[in-house]
Amino acid sequence: ARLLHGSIFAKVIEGLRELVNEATWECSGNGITLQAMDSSHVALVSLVMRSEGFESYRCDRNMSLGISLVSMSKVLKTMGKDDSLTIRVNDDSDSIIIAMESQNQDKFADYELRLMDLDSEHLGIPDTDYSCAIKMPSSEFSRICRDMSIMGDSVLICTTKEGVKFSAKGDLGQGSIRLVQTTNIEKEEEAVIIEMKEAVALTFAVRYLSMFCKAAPLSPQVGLSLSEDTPLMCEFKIAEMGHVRFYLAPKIED
Amino acid sequence: TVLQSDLYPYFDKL
Repeated sequence: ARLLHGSIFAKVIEGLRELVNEATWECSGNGITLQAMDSSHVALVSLVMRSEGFESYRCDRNMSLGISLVSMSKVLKTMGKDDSLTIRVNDDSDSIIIAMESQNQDKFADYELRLMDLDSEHLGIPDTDYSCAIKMPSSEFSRICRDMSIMGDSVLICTTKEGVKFSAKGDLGQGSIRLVQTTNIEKEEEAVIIEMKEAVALTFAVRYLSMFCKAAPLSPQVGLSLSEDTPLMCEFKIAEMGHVRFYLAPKIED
Repeated sequence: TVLQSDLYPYFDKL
């Protein structure tokens, strides 16, 4: 699998590695997918990178590759920002080859990472017709998670036709941030758009939302999909190639 | 009290 802009792959890994330290990559002719839960089974990430999004892609037989994302992240940090990246696994090999190439082709780096034998547990995610779908700048969402974490461990997300409100309370007191739906969309990247069938009010752990925000550099906009008594879906699109979707179980009143 | 639920009740185990 070759990417002209290897930095896209580095951003994917940075987006996942805090939530899941290691994961099984499923490779097929259609592309690369990954599904993994965090160790406490509260959050799940689902990654899709379609074959047509790569400069070149070939997969002769389906493979499951157990990879340490922490190690891969360390290797990818050595990559120059404009380098291209090729990932290769040879038949019957127990390692993955990560090759980087500088833009003017005067530097070539090759790394081999040992594959891991991982127990992977797969969950079926039902197609959900969410009550609310919010789109907002991903930088704004990162900022909100950071700001709300000052006040408490949990954030309550409430939606109305006018906008969306994030609030948190704790020992210090309480705080809230309300975003109003953009009425006059000039730049789509900066817009706040709320599609609502029913109002929702759901509570989530800020710590996990903040971990999801590590994937924010992938996309200028984030999608948040919400329904009562349903895990939140937080989506970052990967250009024309696919997406990273995070799911987070809500907090519930005892 | 507010409790953190896990994902299992929401998704099917494959």
